[in-house]
Amino acid sequence: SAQQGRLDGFFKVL
Amino acid sequence: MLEARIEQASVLKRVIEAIKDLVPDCNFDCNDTGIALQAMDNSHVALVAMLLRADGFSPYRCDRNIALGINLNSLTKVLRCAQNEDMITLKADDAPDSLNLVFENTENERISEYDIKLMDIDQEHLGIPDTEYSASITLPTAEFQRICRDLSQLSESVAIEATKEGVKFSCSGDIGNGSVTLRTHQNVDKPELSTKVDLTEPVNLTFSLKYLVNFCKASSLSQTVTLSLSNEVPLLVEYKMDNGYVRFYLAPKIDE
Repeated sequence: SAQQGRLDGFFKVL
Repeated sequence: MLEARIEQASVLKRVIEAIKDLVPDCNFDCNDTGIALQAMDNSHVALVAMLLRADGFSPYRCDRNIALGINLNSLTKVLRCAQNEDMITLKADDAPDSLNLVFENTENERISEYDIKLMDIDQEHLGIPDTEYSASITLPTAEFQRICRDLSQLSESVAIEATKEGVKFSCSGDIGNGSVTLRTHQNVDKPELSTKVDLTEPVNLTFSLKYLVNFCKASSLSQTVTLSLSNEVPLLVEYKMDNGYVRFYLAPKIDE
């Protein structure tokens, strides 16, 4: 089954 | 200081109801453009971005940046004390330790006033890049809610496949599998019931239904919802309002 990805890495911390 | 009056309490009630389970504590960032919020859920799988533009309030005054750290369950308790048609005025000092809310009902001359304590919330500000999505699907909010609810009975995950013919939601679980396909169509009499797909390339991504069902708590904000997808980037689920939006971002599931 597929593993849940996370948002870290997609958005830059300002 | 902040002073912002909104004509209909129901707008604020619905926005808070839409996001409170995903992000229980968050900062409302107030400045001269309006009141914004951006927060990730605890597991860093979903992000909520909300904007209530200044022109949705009358009057609206906020001369410097003010962050209101709010527990949304506390705010919900106070908003329950407002009737849907009440006007709500929000007030806060420049360095506030509480938020003042006044509910006014012009019909029966009833004025109620509440203060809620604010919290210090250390929240990262994230830059959300402008993304050209491969597919944008606009469909009736109620339809999306129904699909998520129906498929969540069979599976934890849904595959969303967008082609120029339409969009297919499919899932498989222990008891079997299921799918719902919406073909692109335009309803001339009721445009809000149309399904529209803007596509530059076909997309097929898998997402957690638990989160999508949670996003559907925003269904009362808008008659239509837009899903924007590109391979290997978070899904954007957007509910547009007259003077703002609630957007949810959801990380895709990855094949092992």
